[in-house]
Amino acid sequence: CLYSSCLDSCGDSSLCDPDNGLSNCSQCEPITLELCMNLPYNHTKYPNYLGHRTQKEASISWESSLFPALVPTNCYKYLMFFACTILVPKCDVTTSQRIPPCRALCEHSKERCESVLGIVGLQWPEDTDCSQFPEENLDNKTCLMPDEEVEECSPSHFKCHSGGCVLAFRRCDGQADCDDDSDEENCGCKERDLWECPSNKQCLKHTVICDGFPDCPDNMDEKNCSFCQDDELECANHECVSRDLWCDGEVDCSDSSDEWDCVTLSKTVDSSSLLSVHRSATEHYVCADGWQETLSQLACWQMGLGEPSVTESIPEEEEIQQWLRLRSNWENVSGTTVHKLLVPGQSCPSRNKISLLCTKEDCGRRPAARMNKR
Amino acid sequence: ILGGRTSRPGRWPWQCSLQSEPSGHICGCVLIAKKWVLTVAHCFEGRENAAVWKVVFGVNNLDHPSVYMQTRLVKTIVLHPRYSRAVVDYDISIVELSEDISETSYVQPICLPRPGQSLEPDTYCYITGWGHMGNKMPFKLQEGEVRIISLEQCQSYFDMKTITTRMICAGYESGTVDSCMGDSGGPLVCEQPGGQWTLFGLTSWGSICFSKVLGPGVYSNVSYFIGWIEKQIYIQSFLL
Repeated sequence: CLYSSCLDSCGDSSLCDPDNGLSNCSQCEPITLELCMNLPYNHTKYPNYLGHRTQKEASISWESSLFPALVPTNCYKYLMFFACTILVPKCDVTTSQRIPPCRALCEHSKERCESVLGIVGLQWPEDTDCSQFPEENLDNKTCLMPDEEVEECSPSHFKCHSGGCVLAFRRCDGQADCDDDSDEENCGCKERDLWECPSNKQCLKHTVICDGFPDCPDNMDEKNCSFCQDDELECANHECVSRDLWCDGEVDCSDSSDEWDCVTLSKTVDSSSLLSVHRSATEHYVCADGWQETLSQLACWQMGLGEPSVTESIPEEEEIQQWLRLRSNWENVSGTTVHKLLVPGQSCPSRNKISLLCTKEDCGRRPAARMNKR
Repeated sequence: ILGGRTSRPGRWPWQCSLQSEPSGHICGCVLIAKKWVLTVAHCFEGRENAAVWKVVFGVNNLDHPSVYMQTRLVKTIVLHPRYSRAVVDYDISIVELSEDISETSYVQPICLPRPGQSLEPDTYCYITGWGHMGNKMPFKLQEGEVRIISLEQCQSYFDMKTITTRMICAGYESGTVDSCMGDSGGPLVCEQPGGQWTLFGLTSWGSICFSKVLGPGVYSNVSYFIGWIEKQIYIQSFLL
């Protein structure tokens, strides 16, 4: 029902009878369990014959791993079909009735596969007692039997050319599992409609290409994803923004990546570390005029480090074209980053640049065990 | 934790308990900075509203508040955008606390590994948590020593699942020490030369831990996500 779960309380009782004004209470639901997406029916009803109350519960159940793992033993051709009739029982959408497997299907599955389980010390699932299922009645279809339409393999399997199924992840794993080795044929990414990393031949789904998350060792899956103009830079999500907006303190990429990694410490030959800002993707030094210790603290925190331990002004010998200087009212700029407080295009009267040493936050320490007199 | 032992108070000062009413403890979590905690994304399935969560630090017995206990509300929950509920991949989440914790000897952040830093198979590390012990749910924090297993060997235990480079496997083939329900989000930590402990994994999934057929535990590989973790802390702290 719309306002409450229809499970046990409804069943076949009149509670959800349309006449009493409740809107439709069809208990059929579309099958979403991936394992059983290739059945000759596509609606199911819970609880199922294993006592699971939802498809999610069924998907993490022991049986949903057990039966597919049994299929490659070829103990019974329709084992997967039987497994699905009890994991996601067919629901007749016109009557909302659950249609069970026929007793014969259950008995054939159990007779031929129970012994295989026994070999590895496992038991046939207790609550798949076949006597609970009806005998096949040819004139009215009250139970399910496989017909020629039924797939032997589930979507989680690969169908061998010689017949039989192997688990999908065994495809192209370098070990032949099918009798005819067909699971190791046509293993190129292109044949499997996948994308190939040039560096290590790894195959990737097309959905992960250019999605902002590198998957190839050399990040090639995130290259050539957009065609920015010469005066533009590419965001992590492959949008293009003007170079002038890069690290200006204002977010312009929708994923904010134009404001990432803007502030770094660059080592000099005399081992001091200069504070540098990548304004417009060009490295700038910071003029020391008006600098305060609180700004050193903000810079260290912004780089994920601890408190500043040393702040120095280093004279600049060379003629620098591009200084960044503190804007005049920087104290009034709230909720900010260090580089938002800096403006380009100004001279630096003192010609001193900022050098900074930040501490590293301590971590991973356990208190020493206390000494207790006994 | 299966096959573990009760921890001494204060032995794992980065361990926290992610709680939501009315059930209380739901998942483990790990303190990585004064205002930031790591856990796994699947703990928030169906409950992604930060307002229903709180985080408890500095506690050993969940049933006995201690003078060292600190409780914080949750300000922000960030799930990894690629988290896949179906295959439990990219199972990681970072949580911003409503305010800083105060660092004491009972509440300390763990170190994070370098990006991509890997663990050699057969390295011994520790898992901790208040999860199922096989016969009961404990009140006292449990700890267990586990051995890192190669991904290839791990894949051989899980036919129906794919073990990816976002995962680390640990445990014994015989499956004596293992994480279990309620340990999710808790730490897999290894001691580094010099005595500092580093977080390499977050308890994520595994076989049905109290069934006869056991396999290793599977943990989110924290070193794979260092760039993402740092980015999220930076964005939440400086750009929003």
